[in-house]
Amino acid sequence: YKTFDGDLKWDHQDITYRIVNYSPDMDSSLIDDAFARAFKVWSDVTPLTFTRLFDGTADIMISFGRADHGDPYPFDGKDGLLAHAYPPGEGVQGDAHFDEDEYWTLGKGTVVKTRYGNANGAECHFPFIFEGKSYSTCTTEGRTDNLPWCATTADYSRDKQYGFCPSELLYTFGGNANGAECVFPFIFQGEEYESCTTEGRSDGYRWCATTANFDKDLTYGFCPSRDTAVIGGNSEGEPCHFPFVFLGKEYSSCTSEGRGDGKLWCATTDDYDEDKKWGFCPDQGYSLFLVAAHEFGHALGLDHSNIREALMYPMYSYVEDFSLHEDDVEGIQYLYGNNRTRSHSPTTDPTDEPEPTDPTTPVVPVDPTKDACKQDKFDTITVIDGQLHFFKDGLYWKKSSSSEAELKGPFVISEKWSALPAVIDSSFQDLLTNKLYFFSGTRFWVYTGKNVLGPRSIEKLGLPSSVQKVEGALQRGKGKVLLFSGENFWRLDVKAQKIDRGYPRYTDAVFGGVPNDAHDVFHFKGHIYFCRDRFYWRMNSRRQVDRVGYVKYDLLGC
Amino acid sequence: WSVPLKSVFVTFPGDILKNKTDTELAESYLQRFGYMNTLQRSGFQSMVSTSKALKRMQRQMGLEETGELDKATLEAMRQPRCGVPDVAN
Repeated sequence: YKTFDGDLKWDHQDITYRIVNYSPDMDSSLIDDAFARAFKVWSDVTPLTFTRLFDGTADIMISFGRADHGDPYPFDGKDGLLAHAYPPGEGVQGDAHFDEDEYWTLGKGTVVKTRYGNANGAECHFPFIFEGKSYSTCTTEGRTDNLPWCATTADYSRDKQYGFCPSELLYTFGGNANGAECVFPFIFQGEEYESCTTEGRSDGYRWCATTANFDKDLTYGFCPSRDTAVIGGNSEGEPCHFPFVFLGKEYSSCTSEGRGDGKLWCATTDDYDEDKKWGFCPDQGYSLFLVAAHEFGHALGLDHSNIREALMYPMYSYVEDFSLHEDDVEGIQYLYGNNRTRSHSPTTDPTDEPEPTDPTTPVVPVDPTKDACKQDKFDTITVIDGQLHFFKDGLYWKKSSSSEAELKGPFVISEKWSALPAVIDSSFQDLLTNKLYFFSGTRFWVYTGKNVLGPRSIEKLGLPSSVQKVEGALQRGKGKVLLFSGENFWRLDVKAQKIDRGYPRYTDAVFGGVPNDAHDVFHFKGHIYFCRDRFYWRMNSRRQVDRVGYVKYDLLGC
Repeated sequence: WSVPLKSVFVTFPGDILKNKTDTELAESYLQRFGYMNTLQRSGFQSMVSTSKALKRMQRQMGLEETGELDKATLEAMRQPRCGVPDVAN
């Protein structure tokens, strides 16, 4: 760990903080809670206490802002810099700033907390079923007042549990109208507005009047972002408009076309070429809790650590079950001493799910709440009997090739293929014999119906001992399969059970434009898919990358 | 065969341009996070060589200290991160 030069620290232990403004990305109660939990990370291991002030000057003033936000260190748009904070002291010292151009979540995608309805403010359950149709976003279906709503359990028809989603038609935040809803149309400087606007502001926040005439009544509030709203660009808070036209071509989903960074975007009107209105599509977002805990470390006097697992390491990475690293504890206790009366208990994210039940024990039922849509990435994805199979940590889900098909699972791997370990790196079905090949580490198994051969060493196939795992398998006609590992691939003659001569070859020499460290490679509906993290690169039969997208949305149908 | 579809890159209004070359990215990263400047005992601030700065950055990030702008270093520079400099100024 490192402290700032001169060991800058607070000269008192009862630290105050104030949340100056809110992000429209999350309900204000979730933001309050994320900050409170981030402070608790530090108060658990020191004698420090943190008290929230609602006005005046606090030791730690917390605010959201974008680009130039009033200090000499501007933010840089989406991604890149996420936040910064100043070491302890007077004035701006001790303050923490968060980049509004980021998508702030709890680290695992959109969090939609409901209001009103009958679910006591529970979070939306996506997907949910309403009148036989599955919904992955809030909807206005079934209502005449245009208010978006969602079910808070998987099946509205069965449970009838629902709440309303963020909407300017329901409430505003900040401003001076005590959260009243927008009134449309409203007059501002003689002009009539039919929706929230950023006019009159330099910070990009969308606002509306809460009476019909702002010029006369001067009451206003900020508009909460809907769950389908875009991030950044020049249309923050507006929903994508599908289909939209870009460079003369029509798009019905988010695209990375036109960008060199691969980020998915959409237009917010029907014609980008004409209106030039756009924004990034919502993604997993950054955990406000984790980033805040790091920034508060600075605000208390810790500089960056060079231990990768420490909270004070400068790079962001999402961790599911957070607990403060020993290095952070030593650092903060060097400044403030320890607190023997408080236990150092790990802090968990409220969205944490229980761990899956032991998948190797067939008698233990699968946790039905284990949701494929909440997986960041899969161990392997493959096609078995025409259905996409997604494997992860002893479980698998399957989906038929129709895009409307329902995702089924999770199922326990060991119940179907009892010889297999929990983690499957790669798999393929031989087109000639229908045999299933599974790879895990340096071993592989072959299933013919319920009969299994293996495990055998992959060296028996002729792969070198340097190959630690097979990460992808691609059918190349009958009897030949390409096996991918690292930046190389080999061609396996399935009948001879041997690698062909002339291999390995470099993946990027043959498959241009895809990541050469893909962890899943498979063939599906005439295309080759290369997956890295939560994204896929789709290649057509002419080996041209014709689409980059999200596994979650396009393949799983979340 | 192996050439990806040619994409047309456009300038999106309101976007903060990040289409920097690798060298430009590295230079701005090393500057922004304090690796290029060193404060001498005399109080004189001097610029260190890019290679030295890269080594310092690689040490801080737990990367192999090559002093060169290799793939792992570039990847680290593209990661989302905190805006507080790694080397105090």
